[in-house]
Amino acid sequence: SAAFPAASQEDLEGKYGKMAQKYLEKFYDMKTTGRPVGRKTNNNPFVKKLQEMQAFFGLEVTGKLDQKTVKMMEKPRCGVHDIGE
Amino acid sequence: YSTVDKSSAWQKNDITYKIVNFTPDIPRADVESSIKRAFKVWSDVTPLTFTRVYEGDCDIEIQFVSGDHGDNSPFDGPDGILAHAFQPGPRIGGDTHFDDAETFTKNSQQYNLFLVAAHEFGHALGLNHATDQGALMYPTYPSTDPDNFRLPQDDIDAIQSLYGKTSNPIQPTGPTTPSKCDPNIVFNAVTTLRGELLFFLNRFVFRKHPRGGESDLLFIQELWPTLPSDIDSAYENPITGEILVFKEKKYWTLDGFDVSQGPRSIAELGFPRNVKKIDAAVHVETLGKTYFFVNNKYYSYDEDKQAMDKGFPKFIAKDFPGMRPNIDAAFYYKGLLYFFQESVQYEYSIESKRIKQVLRSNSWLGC
Repeated sequence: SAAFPAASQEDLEGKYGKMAQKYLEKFYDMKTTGRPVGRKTNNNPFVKKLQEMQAFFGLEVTGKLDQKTVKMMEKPRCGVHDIGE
Repeated sequence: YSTVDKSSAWQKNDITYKIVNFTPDIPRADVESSIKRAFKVWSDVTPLTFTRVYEGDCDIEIQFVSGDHGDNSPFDGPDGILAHAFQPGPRIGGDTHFDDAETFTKNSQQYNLFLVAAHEFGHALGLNHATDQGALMYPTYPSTDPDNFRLPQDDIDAIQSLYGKTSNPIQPTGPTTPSKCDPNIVFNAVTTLRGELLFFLNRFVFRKHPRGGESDLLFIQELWPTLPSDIDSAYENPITGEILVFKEKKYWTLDGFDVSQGPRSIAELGFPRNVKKIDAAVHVETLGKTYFFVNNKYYSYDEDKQAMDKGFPKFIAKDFPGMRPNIDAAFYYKGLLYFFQESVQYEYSIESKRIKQVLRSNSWLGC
């Protein structure tokens, strides 16, 4: 089966958090100091930008790094930003 | 779709381009033809023309480069980012860079240069990324058949908003992306796949777990790169775990997400020559039979004997009372048959030979 194995939110953020941050910086104009973003509260730029990205791709807008979002981020793509810049 | 302001688009219709260097992945002639065809995608629907120059200034400079190549947008090695292009303007404006760390092809293997180039030239002409999943300007690589590519309507609308329409008396139209809750949606084929449901429609497949969750819309070629679009019918044989997919007089065997065999002729299954296409196919687990629906008749195939049952084809109307000819799709789920005709779905009991419920064709997709 091509179904994803179950993974907790912590697992996903631990494994893909850095990749997701880079993705949002590159394609969604997320401004960071270059350090990992902290706690994922609603005011956190990571959460806001992740929501923008999920909305753009028609994914469920959770603001959390879920399986479908990670899968979308891993797809080969164009280097031009999606929004921002 | 989304574009730059009209004032930021090219203020002329005759655009020049130069191929600065070539990828070693495919012969030069194939690079040239892929680039030329990618420009033609846009010139076919607008008054734009594209002329290749070999030296001196030009509007769109095309390069194959890798890593940090001096434009503040470094490439990232194989996969990930495939290419980028700059919006219209002087100097670097319009320039298009392909990541030379990728393997570019001229066939359906990733990454087809024509498809990548056609997308990037959209940027070079002033288009932004689109949210329409079937649009060429969607950000991710389009797993679609390059040989049968047609510019989607969303992209036609986008480019024509900047440059106007072609002067041809007949305006080109392009394919649109299906919306799962469109009340008029008509599926080409439906099948189960290891507990999931697949709804085939043109270039796309909706993938859904019957017990819940959102459906995914994918290109057929994203799951099975060598399958064609516009398939006619499909069914799952749960004993072998295989799916058979039919288009016109050919069929393919799928083992999960691998195309294990095909294309083969449907004559190998025992169909007579006059069968040009199979409208719908469904395997009835309890009987060990697969039914193939063709116009107003159906065939019965014995999966154990691997042969057509004698005495077929028979009339659909006789053995499936209530059902009309020309069934679009069918599948079997929990002891019941589901027939799709146009935008309607019939839940059918084999035992009582009756339609139990009439549903919308997209009821499984949460609509």
